[in-house]
Amino acid sequence: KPYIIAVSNQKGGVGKTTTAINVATALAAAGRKVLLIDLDPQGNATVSLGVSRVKAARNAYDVMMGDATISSAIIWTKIPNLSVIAASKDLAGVDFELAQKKNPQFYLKKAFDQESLAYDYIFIDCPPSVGMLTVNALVAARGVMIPVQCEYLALEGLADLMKTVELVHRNFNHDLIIQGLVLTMYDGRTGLSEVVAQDVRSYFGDKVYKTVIPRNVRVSEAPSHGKPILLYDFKSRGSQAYIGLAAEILKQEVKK
Amino acid sequence: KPYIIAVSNQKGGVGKTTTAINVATALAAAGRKVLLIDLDPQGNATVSLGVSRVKAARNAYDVMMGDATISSAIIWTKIPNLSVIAASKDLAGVDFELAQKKNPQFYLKKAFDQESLAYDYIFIDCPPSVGMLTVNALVAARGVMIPVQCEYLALEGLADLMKTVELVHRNFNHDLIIQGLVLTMYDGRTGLSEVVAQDVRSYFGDKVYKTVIPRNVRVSEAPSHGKPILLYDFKSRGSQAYIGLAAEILKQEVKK
Ligand SMILES: Nc1ncnc2c1ncn2[C@@H]1O[C@H](COP(=O)(O)OP(=O)(O)OP(=O)(O)O)[C@@H](O)[C@H]1O
Ligand SMILES: Nc1ncnc2c1ncn2[C@@H]1O[C@H](COP(=O)(O)OP(=O)(O)OP(=O)(O)O)[C@@H](O)[C@H]1O
Ligand SMILES: [Mg+2]
Ligand SMILES: [Mg+2]
Repeated sequence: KPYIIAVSNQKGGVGKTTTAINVATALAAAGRKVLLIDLDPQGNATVSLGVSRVKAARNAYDVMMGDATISSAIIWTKIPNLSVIAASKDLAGVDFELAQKKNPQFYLKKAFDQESLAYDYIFIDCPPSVGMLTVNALVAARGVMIPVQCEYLALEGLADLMKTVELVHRNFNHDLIIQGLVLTMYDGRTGLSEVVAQDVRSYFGDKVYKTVIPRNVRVSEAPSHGKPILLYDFKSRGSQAYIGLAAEILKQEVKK
Repeated sequence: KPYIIAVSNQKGGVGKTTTAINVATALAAAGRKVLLIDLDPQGNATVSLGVSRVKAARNAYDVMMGDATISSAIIWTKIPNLSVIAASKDLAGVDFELAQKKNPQFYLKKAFDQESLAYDYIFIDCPPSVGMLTVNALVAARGVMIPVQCEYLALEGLADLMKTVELVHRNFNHDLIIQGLVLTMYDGRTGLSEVVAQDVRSYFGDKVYKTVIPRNVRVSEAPSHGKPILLYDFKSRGSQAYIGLAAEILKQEVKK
């Protein structure tokens, strides 16, 4: 049974897509079979892996709405052991469309329950909101991974996010755990990053991964080449940090 | 009649809130009467101006849903000529709640039409999505200001955003214009920012403001002090850039 991890934070631009892609790639490189589902209508994960949204016969919206099975929407990437389900602009209308339906929170979970998928990990890249797309991801997931940008405004929203996770855990998915918080875009040149990092660690303790992802321009260049940082510049600080983070996740496997 | 500007981009973390706050502050310093409405359930604009979400008797959600008039929800900030309407977590449920209603796109506009407000400018800080909150802001606004982070992924979503603006212009608000695109977090040390900036200018021409907002750590420190950058560090590069941007906006006044 695949271990499903939702990558979520309603604060925008904190590194959700970058973390989902690069952790998925690092785990695939370590021999795990990984599927990445792009549940963000922006489709940044799809584009960053060099996959064309338009060419996908079936996509994450079709899967959400029950018009396609998960396996029929899977696209192979150039990276061994890593497949993806492409986003669709239609995902932007899901809040509206599910508002009239019964049990709107369980649409994605229903799709997972329909078939057994031969993956070790499934990552879900979420949009920057707490609407029906994110709720569906949290209901279907076993763990939630929370990228936290080392900036003051990113701290502000954490309490709200924890309340949403708690709400989903209590009402819809008793298995949901916090997989971990990942400190991202840490900039050693300023004191602000260190203040935020210490705040997060003092509040969330060992739920915060030891690996900190540094701000590294090579990371932000990689998507324009349709490659994860591990392929674009393996030796970069960003790439090495994501490899360290994947190692921590593999260590969590033992505990599961 | 106030000139209403929606600050919007569904890409997360591109500087919407930072731009809304600092342009509003700079225009207020130039003697214009300015109101800032925080339509993002995260409430970053509210927090960054040192206003407490909890203490606001009425907020943007009350106004949206017709439970309070705009003037009853106005809070004075410590900055002369600048008032704010606080966000509320309840805004996160608006997509769901308006899905069943007739003309869900016009709720905010209805609130504006009910009273005449003695402001020169009204800015609306939008969340990172194209749901009902953003659509309501675009329907009520005269112009849309689009912050564009100088990163590759920020380019990806621009075409979608333009389609949404065009859709709103055609179907709901014929007055809506593109007020301008603002290049943000420009980092002169890397080639990426310049590539993105040139791409945006070649595509959008003179709709792109001449002023470019540099990446400047003082800007990201200011919110933790509850102050706009203009008050936190007037001489910083970030502050001076926002003053330059405000001057360009004032020049647009003549053309209106
Ligand atoms: N470690 C890093 N160093 C430098 N730039 C980074 C890093 N991580 C992410 N970025 C860049 O920062 C921007 C935001 O990252 P990303 O798009 O992954 O965030 P997100 O949370 O998925 O955004 P959204 O909320 O829009 O979904 C992107 O342009 C990305 O390339
Ligand atoms: N010019 C700048 N230099 C450095 N940091 C900046 C700059 N502008 C914004 N920031 C920081 O970048 C982060 C994102 O900015 P901001 O929150 O304004 O973006 P946003 O588009 O409003 O995000 P969201 O999509 O979550 O609403 C914040 O931590 C902010 O302090
Ligand atoms: Mg993303
Ligand atoms: Mg914002």
